[in-house]
Amino acid sequence: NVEPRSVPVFPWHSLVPFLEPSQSG
Amino acid sequence: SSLAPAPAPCNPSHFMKGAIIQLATGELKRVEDLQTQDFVRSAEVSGGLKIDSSLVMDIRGSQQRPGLVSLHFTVGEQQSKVTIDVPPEHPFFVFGQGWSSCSPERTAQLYGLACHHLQVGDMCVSITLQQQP
Repeated sequence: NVEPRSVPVFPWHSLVPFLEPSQSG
Repeated sequence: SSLAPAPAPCNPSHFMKGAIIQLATGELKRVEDLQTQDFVRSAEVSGGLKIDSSLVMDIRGSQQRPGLVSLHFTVGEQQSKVTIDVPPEHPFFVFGQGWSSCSPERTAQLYGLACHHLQVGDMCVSITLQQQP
């Protein structure tokens, strides 16, 4: 018997860049 | 006995084909099955995060970090200019198109993820903090 390995689950927001618009201007 | 440090992954495993992604709705999807609406809906229900449209303005080799590419974006309604350095295989999600990278060949080799070729003019999904009223 092979024990099922836990599958990692990643949050959706880890896939897209966090681009913070600069506050200047 | 001493604990050995955990080996750092060479590549972010969340981009590996088959990786399980949890949307803000709780739904689970494989990374290769994600669609634009999944990001939009997740941001809507997440609270605190907002989807921005980031337009690719320029793509060129990084001068500071050889081997990386510098991506120049204009972000959001304010069209703020943001530049980030990433490996050429790094995937971005383009509105209405799906995963795209500067080197789809390398992305396929390293992640098994099918990508379009990221080009100037592409509109990428990015996130930012939602402004409080």
